[in-house]
Amino acid sequence: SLTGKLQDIFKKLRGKGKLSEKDVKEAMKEVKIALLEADVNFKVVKEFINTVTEKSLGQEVMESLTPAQHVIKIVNDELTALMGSKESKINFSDKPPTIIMMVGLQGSGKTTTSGKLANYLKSKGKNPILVACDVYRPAAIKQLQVVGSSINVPVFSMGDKTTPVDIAKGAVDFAKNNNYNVVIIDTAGRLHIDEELMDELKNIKDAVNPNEILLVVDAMTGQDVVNVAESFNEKLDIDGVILTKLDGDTRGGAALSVKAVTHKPIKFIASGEKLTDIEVFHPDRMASRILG
Amino acid sequence: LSLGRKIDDELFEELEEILILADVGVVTTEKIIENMKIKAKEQKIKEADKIKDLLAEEIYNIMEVNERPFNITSPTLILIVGVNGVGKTTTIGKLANKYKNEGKKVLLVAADTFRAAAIDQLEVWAGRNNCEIIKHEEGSDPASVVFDGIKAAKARGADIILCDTAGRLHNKKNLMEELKKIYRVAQREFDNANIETLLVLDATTGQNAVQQAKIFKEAVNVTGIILTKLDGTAKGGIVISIKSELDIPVRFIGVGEGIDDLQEFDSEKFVRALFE
Ligand SMILES: Nc1nc2c(ncn2[C@@H]2O[C@H](COP(=O)(O)OP(=O)(O)OP(=O)(O)O)[C@@H](O)[C@H]2O)c(=O)[nH]1
Ligand SMILES: Nc1nc2c(ncn2[C@@H]2O[C@H](COP(=O)(O)OP(=O)(O)OP(=O)(O)O)[C@@H](O)[C@H]2O)c(=O)[nH]1
Ligand SMILES: [Mg+2]
Ligand SMILES: [Mg+2]
Repeated sequence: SLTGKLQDIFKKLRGKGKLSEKDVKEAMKEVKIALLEADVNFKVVKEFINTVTEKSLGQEVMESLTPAQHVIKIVNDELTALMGSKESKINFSDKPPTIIMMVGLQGSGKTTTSGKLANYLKSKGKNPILVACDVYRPAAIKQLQVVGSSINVPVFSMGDKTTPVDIAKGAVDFAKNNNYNVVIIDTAGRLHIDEELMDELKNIKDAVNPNEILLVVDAMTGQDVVNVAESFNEKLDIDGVILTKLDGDTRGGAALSVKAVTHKPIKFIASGEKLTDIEVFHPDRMASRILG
Repeated sequence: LSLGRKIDDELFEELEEILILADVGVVTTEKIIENMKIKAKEQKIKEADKIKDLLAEEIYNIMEVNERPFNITSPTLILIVGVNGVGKTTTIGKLANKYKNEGKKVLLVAADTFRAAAIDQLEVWAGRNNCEIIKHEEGSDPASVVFDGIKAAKARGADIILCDTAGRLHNKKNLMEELKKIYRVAQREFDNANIETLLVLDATTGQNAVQQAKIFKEAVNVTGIILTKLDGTAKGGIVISIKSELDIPVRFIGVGEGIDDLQEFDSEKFVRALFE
């Protein structure tokens, strides 16, 4: 573990008397490797290392009898702080319905997570509907309908020959006329570099003015996650992120990268295939998972 | 990296950054850079451009060593496995198209009996390819679908059987046991020599892909990789570590969501793309 490696390094250094800047930099190499192996983005790691190196060169560490513990604490605290606050709130509209739009790359978990979010909000007393705006993927609408029926949440669909913009508009009207106070729009997976499809998302946004645009990110995504997050954020000004498949054994460094590059909160994490497998995001737990 | 630039630590750091950003991983990157430095010294290389060529060569050799062609003799069962959402079902749709275009008789087996509308999804692909599909009810035992699929394939003289499975995380012991059972049924009912287990990996995946390859290989003897979503900006450098540590070759790449968006893996193209 990183803790073990740092302790070994500082054990070797202790015999030399007072800690030097070079000693701290040596320790930081281990932190850098640990973060890169956890899939934190290279440039995010560089910046992070600069920050914690500076903090570790302070008097407290340099004169400490247990420098390893201090450095570990600095790294952990800095990582936790970067992961953001524990607030995973959906911003509900004071004029219902609250409109939530799910976006992200292909296969990241949008459809499943839309169901989980609907189920979660239902348990909190809301009255949600799901909206089938993926008109491209084979059997996507059916998938959302199966998900919806398993949690007793209606699915609004206009088939796959209508544009996603019209479906979204139709859904909002339907919600207003039938007293649904949350509208969760599932969209088709798409590449952040697909201009036409990114424009489609912008058009849906302009048409229905969502209260929440949530970027769904697979927790095992590697270095490229910064490009994805940056593009989606630039195009849509997302409100938050949902990290999925955290029931895997990936360290999930993508969480730090996304946060560092968008400064938007991670609102939920998904940790399983059941529609109950969604939880509030805990920054401290994510930090220790990334560090390994 | 321009001509006339000197070979120094800054150059090596820049090359290291390219590889790390391509998801090659820390350990594999260090190994590659070290071997390249040794060769550069041996060959007394003086230009920075030659260094980059040497690096490309190093990676190309990793991908090509022990290379054996992906020869499909009829009949062959191709078991498609991998974690959730990587592109297994879509890739089967593309493979069916490829083999049908080669004049082969293709049969699809819908052994993902778990995920919502998974069978419906594969049925659409069967329709697009005008090929037959064996399916059971949602929720039925996947191994029994495979059993029936093999029986039907033999009866109908299928050349290629493409078997879809449910996405599953490799750290889920019960799901990996289910997959092993599917594989055992396939081995028992079908000539073992003609089974290919292809692991589908998403090019956007980071270092966790190496663990996926390791565990799936131990469970169902993965013989090749299909790397999907290379039409995005991710480089898929994880396959370099996987080849070097587990000797699993990449057979195909997915470059889009359409039926034709499948290409045979080309090491040279792959390496060139790493540096673009
Ligand atoms: N283990 C696990 N699987 C998940 C999780 N979230 C989603 N999945 C699975 O990941 C796969 C893809 O999920 P989808 O909901 O279809 O993903 P999507 O983003 O809607 O996919 P596209 O619409 O094609 O872009 C499915 O097999 C889901 O069951 C999770 O938190 N854990
Ligand atoms: N851009 C791009 N998208 C792809 C590629 N291959 C698959 N996809 C998309 O990725 C998403 C998931 O594909 P699926 O075939 O459902 O993946 P899967 O592995 O079968 O998913 P599960 O069965 O839920 O585990 C779909 O939206 C596909 O269209 C590819 O090469 N490029
Ligand atoms: Mg979907
Ligand atoms: Mg599938």
